Amino acid sequence: SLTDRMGQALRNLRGVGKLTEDNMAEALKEVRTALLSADVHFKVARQFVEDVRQAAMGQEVLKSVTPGQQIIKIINDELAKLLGEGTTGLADKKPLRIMMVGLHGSGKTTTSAKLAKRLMKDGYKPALIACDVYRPAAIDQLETLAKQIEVPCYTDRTSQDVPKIGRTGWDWAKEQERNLIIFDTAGRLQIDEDLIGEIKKLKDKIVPDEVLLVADSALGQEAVNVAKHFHEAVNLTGIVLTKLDGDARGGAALSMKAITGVPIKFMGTGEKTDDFDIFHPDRMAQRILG
Amino acid sequence: IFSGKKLDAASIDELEEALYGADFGVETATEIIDEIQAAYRKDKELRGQDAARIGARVLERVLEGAEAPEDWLGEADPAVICLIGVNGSGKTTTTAKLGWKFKEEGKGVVLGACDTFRAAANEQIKTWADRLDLRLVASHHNADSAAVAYDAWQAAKGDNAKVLILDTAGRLHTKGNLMEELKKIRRVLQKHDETAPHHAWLVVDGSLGSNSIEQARKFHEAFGLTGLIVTKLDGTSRGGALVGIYRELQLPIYFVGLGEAKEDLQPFSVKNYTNALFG
Ligand SMILES: Nc1nc2c(ncn2[C@@H]2O[C@H](COP(=O)(O)OP(=O)(O)OP(=O)(O)O)[C@@H](O)[C@H]2O)c(=O)[nH]1
Ligand SMILES: Nc1nc2c(ncn2[C@@H]2O[C@H](COP(=O)(O)OP(=O)(O)OP(=O)(O)O)[C@@H](O)[C@H]2O)c(=O)[nH]1
Ligand SMILES: [Mg+2]
Ligand SMILES: [Mg+2]
Repeated sequence: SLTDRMGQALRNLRGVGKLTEDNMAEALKEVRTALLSADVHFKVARQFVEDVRQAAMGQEVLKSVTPGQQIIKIINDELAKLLGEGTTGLADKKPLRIMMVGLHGSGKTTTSAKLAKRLMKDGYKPALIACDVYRPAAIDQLETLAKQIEVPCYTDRTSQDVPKIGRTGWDWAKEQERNLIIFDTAGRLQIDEDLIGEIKKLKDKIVPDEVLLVADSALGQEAVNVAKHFHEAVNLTGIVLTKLDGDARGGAALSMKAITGVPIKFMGTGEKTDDFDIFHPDRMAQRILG
Repeated sequence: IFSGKKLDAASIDELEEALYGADFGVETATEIIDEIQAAYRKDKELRGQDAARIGARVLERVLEGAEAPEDWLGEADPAVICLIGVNGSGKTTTTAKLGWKFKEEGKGVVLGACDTFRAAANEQIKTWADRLDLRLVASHHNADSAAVAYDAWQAAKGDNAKVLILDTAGRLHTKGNLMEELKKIRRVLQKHDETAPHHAWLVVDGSLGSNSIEQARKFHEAFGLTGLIVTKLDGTSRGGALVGIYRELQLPIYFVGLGEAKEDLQPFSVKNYTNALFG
């Protein structure tokens, strides 16, 4: 754990009466390495360590008899605060329209079903709209999941016009008196101009209240660019981190949040439609620091 | 950064950022930066392009032997290729791409749909098989994946097919019971050909970070890997985790995935990889 790794660096702080720049620097070097090995973006790790240094050179730590422990606490608190800032709930309205976007294989289709299932417990009447017209059997996949959770699903296997499918799906959902409409979209690269154009057009047609980036928690350093480009294109309102039932440290979460400011709202914790939870920033902080 | 300009502290910092940005991870990024720093201490006239050359040299040294050997398919009939890996890495799509590649080479191919768990997994691979006119052996949802592997092997044998490609369900390496399921597939194959599977490849999503290394360790421990495929390198990620995997496990990287279409599969080339980074 970070505490273990910082052990040596911090032991030097323990006997020391006063915290200095020098003994602080060694401890912070450990923090930076911990963050980088957790896949936190290079610049984000640097900025975070700098923010910790500023906080640690503050009065309480300087007066403390256990500066090492104080610093660990500052690190954990700073990280949890950064991760948890922003509105982590969904827009409180009915009807509610949610557009799911993200890279290939991140978990959008599965998460669409998970979200529908969870919100049913909160009294919503969901509908799922299949807007992935490219991936083989993507519509079958969403339809199968929808049947499993007993939610109506709009599909159109004859069209390749995604904005039109979205719009028609919305009308269909309204007719069915559904008040939570979740639009699943195809995986796409943030640099694919045509496909980014497609979700922009879809967004114009369905005017979603929420646009959620579904992101694999094990993403590497490019997570920042991915989040940034999707945010610039469709103005994200939230991030869903998936596959947290794995053992990825999840530094991408910090990177995406720190750079775009988009709040992390949910986490996927398994393959079943029940494996879904609201985001816990303190747990994520522990995980990233290892 | 890798230009004709002289290096300085700022540009070395930029270099370090680029190395981490490629997902090389602490060990490899540090090795390259240390070597560049050492060269810079000796020669203050060092330029960006010299630093690039050092980086490329280190990478080529670390990735020596990382390409697929010549004539790797082998003499077995059928040669059995098993694709495994975590959820969403690109196994099913890669199964289709590989099947198409071998068919284009005039070889008989059979695909085995051993993901009997995920919603519409059968429909997905069936759509590919129909599109590419490849023989597919599949069963019903929730069937025993090892039984499908067995049936697929029998079909390949009966067809006198040269290649059998088994697609498996995505699974996280942290799930013991799912790793056990993989071992069962291996045991069943070995009942019919004790040398099978001849190729066991981990399909790794190129956009992931250091966790890919842990994936490789655990899958190797549980199933025994003979190689890697790195997908989604058409994105902006550099797939640097493959360096960490190769450093530790010395498994050749057979192919890279460069898109969603059947042709988007290329043999891995160390030269191309280092040029893309340090070009
Ligand atoms: N273990 C685990 N698997 C997950 C989680 N979320 C999704 N998956 C799995 O990840 C794989 C990909 O999920 P999909 O829902 O198909 O992903 P997608 O983003 O819709 O994929 P594309 O539409 O191809 O871009 C599937 O095997 C899912 O079962 C999660 O939180 N944990
Ligand atoms: N851009 C790009 N997308 C890819 C590549 N390989 C696969 N994909 C896409 O990634 C997504 C997931 O691919 P699948 O083949 O379903 O992945 P999988 O490993 O079989 O997924 P599970 O069976 O659910 O674990 C799909 O949208 C594919 O089209 C690639 O090389 N580049
Ligand atoms: Mg999908
Ligand atoms: Mg699959």
